[in-house]
Amino acid sequence: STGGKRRHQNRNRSTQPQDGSRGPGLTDYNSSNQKTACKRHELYVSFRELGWQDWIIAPEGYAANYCDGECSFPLNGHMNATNHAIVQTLVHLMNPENVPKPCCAPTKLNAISVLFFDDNSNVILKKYKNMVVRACGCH
Amino acid sequence: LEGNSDSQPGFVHRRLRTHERREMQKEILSVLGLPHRPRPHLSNGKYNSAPLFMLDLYKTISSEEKSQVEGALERYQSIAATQIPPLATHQETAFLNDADMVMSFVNLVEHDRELSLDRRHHKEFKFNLSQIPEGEAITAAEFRLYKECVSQVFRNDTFLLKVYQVVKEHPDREADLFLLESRRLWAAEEGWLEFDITATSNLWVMSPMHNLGLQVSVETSSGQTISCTDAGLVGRDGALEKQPFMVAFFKVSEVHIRSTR
Repeated sequence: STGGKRRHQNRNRSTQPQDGSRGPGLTDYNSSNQKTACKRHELYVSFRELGWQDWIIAPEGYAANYCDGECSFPLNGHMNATNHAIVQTLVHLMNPENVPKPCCAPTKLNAISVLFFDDNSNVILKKYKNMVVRACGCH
Repeated sequence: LEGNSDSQPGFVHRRLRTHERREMQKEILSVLGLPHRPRPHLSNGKYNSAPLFMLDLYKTISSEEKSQVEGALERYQSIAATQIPPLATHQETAFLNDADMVMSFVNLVEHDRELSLDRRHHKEFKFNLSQIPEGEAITAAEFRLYKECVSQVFRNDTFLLKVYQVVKEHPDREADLFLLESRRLWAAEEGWLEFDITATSNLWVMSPMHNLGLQVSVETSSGQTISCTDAGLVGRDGALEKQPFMVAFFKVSEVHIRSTR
């Protein structure tokens, strides 16, 4: 029902890799409603903005990502949901009241190190392994 | 949904609303494993040797994680340019690669007992290792002391510097000491001195009551004890960026105790 032009646009888009930095709303992998597709959202966390620069020494901030959006059937040619997400979608369609949709969740996480003071003015350098979401998918 | 969030300039920067800010603070504190935001006591807002050393380690790590340090660096550039930055040695970089966490500890007490019972000058140092998170084990620990060039009197002399672990204190006589290391130095030598105190700090973590600190004493080549200050060792009254500190490298201890079903 979206008409020729949009479908043509879709086709173009689906051949290009997802680039979140081009801003929200440009990608729709797996939902008929383009705006709420499961994707990675970005927000730069500035420790200065949070008023924490007196105890966090470095970094200044970091690129925070979180996964949000709908996972619903049909998935497009890319099928980038996990298998059981596909099955869950189908079962959900058959019994929407009792079976929830698959959820949009991180599939790849990265580490970040933070340097900060504790209450006793000791300095802590810690690696946080699962701090930054790199990719999302439907589970 | 692959993407490249390293493209910081194009990244979404937007001012947070008050409740968003509070929510985010709460969430990040929980991810950092902190019960509340720390409130360090910083002397007149300037950082001393330990944070500068730790920032050096941080740069080493973050060059791998491609994280942003410029802002932090700018804050220290003015300090670092005029001071002698404590650079991490190769050995420390090796510890760093293996560590999950690194902590530097503020020296809590420092006495220069000029005239003790047996006229032995020595400096005392104590570190509070009670705040170490659960499950972290020390893989390496160092005590770092900065030595400056000395005055003319001792210029061509050599010093014998000894670091002791205080084993037991007595109200009416000198403490029982265990020699950790003795090192011969040129009096004119200047720079950071590192002493391995891994075993000692593991003891302090496992048995806090044995954490009675360290003592440092210096003798000239003729066996005369001199004050650490005369030997050029920087103490609490020296420059901020040359303050003595301790640094420990931690790894999550692999021993997992299975809970009973």
